Amino acid sequence: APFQMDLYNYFIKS
Amino acid sequence: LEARLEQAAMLKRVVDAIKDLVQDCNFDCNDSGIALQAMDNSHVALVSMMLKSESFSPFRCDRNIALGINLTSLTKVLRAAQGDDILTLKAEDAPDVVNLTFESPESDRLSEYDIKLMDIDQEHLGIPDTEYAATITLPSSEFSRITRDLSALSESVAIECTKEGVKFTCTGDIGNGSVSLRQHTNVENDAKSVDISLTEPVALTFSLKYLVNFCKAAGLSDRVRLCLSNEVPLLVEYGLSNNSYLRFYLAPKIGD
Repeated sequence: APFQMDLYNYFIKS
Repeated sequence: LEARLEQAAMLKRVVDAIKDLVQDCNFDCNDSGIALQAMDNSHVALVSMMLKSESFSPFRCDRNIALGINLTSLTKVLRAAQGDDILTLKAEDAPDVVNLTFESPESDRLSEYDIKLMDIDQEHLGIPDTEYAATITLPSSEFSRITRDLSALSESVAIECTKEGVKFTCTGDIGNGSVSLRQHTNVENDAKSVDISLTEPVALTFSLKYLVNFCKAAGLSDRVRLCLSNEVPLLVEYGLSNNSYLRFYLAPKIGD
């Protein structure tokens, strides 16, 4: 099954 | 902070559109306006709101402050405002409460509420500037209809954008369905047009539950903008007047 991307990891802490 | 909104309806709609996604949020106030950025608990959706100072008259914010507000509490108080009431938000330096007043434009009725603030330790996430491969601007009512219709059949939707147009496809237990839209200019009413700008074909799959949720913002704007790039979160943007906006980012389902 496709997995759900984790936005926390995508939007790197600035 | 002192920020006066001509129509309480705007804030009522914004809060209504995001309250099921995020619960406790910091409203970051500075001289450019009021901003909010929050992620849902499952890290699938991110809300980014910007109410520019020009959307208020007057707007005054002498010192940067973060107002930590529980949206359920804010909803309870905003329910006491009529859509056409004049709404004023006030907070002092290092505040314990945010003060809201609702003035009826027709009568001498003035109501006033204080909401206790919370200390919210929220990590600020950087949203990179992205050159999206496909940008689709369509009537917000059309997008609401597509997500609602397809969500009756399936939990997820594939959005495919090519030079032919954009296709929303879903597969479920009872069968499958799709809606295709082509670039289309409505000469009588530009708000009904579908604009597609594409640099390369895109195909992504998303949870419909979240898209249906985002569509609660449809009352804020006639138009919605969808920005897609492969393996990048979808951006769903409802533009408000004075360059204010309500944006939602949604993580795609990727790989196998």
